[in-house]
Amino acid sequence: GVNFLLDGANEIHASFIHRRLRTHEKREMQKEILSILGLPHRPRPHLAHGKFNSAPLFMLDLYNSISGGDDEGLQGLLDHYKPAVVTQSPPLATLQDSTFLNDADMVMSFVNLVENDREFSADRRHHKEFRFNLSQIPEGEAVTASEFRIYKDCVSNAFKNETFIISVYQVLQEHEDREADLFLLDARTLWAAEEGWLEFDITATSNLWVMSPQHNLGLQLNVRTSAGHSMMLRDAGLVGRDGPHSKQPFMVAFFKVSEVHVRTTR
Amino acid sequence: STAGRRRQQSRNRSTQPQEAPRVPSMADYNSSDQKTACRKHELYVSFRELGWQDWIIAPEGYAANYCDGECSFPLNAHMNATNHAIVQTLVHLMNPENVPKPCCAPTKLNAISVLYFDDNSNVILKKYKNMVVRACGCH
Repeated sequence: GVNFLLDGANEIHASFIHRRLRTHEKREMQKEILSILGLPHRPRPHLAHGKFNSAPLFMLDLYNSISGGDDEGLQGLLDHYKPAVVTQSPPLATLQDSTFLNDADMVMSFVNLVENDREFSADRRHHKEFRFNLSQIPEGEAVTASEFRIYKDCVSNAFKNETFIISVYQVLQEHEDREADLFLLDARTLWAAEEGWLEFDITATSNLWVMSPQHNLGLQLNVRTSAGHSMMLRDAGLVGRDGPHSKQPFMVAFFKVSEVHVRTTR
Repeated sequence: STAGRRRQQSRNRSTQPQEAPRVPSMADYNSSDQKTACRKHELYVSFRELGWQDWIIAPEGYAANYCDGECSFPLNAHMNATNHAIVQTLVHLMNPENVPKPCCAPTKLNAISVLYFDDNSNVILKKYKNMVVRACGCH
């Protein structure tokens, strides 16, 4: 995996013995590179839905926006950010993300692990649950900003002239016989015809989840009409797991290193 | 401070004649052989050839580069020779057996950003400092 390219004079350095690395040398070299990247082993992701779900696409947008600006790294993003790099319309990454990036050392997107549709007969309240695993954040990384992102399609059904109120809650405690205790994080009023990515600020909640993973009981989302009637998220145009891969809901967090990373002795 | 000492040494020599140790001349240390001069060489680390494209999304690899070559007089011929390199050279000239020449090493390093999946299929975009050698010099 290590190539010696030709020097400017189109010749390999005379004193350099050019040979292929032996298997154990290659393995050791791989270990060293993984160690530099701060990884204990080579990751083995399960890419059941392909590499380019919404979260990897979003991250690729961010990566493309900073590529070519490596002199300043993420710090120089605001100067280099060009919305034109976004590969689809409407854009995944927004200027607000670039502002977060300006202060970030690491950005991480989280796949939604659970998506349950629940319906309670008492008041016909519909909601969706989402869960994200924040238990494997490298030590010394502190959350500076965090967003829950969900895609809203244009509604062309019976609700097409409606206004919706979309609310995101943090689940505080779950109960078997009644609804969970919730804390309202953010709410948004939208026209049925609106289309694009909705971003909900969940920075404080993410910080809590990183500090104490046992409190991570996920998020709940519900939609009500302007008249206060609960409705199915699908009817409001919100894309869930059954929607296209590029429009799946996900979570993104921006981190800043709060401690000096010291390589462990092996 | 060396001037007085040198005068004293010269007086000692005149009283006790002895063969002075041969101090290498500038010509011995000139870096006319440009092949051995300290400079940056290109070296590409390919994530693709490591078979890591299943978890590293971008980049495919990076031009890491490395520094190689001799640091010898005139140090100005090399990029970014430090004051320490001058001192190291002087001490080396006085005691070549025990003190090595200055070291050809990176003087400017750049960061790269890597985009990759973790075990949970979450995606990480992280900046790694000091990964690419931009300039070499004598230390």
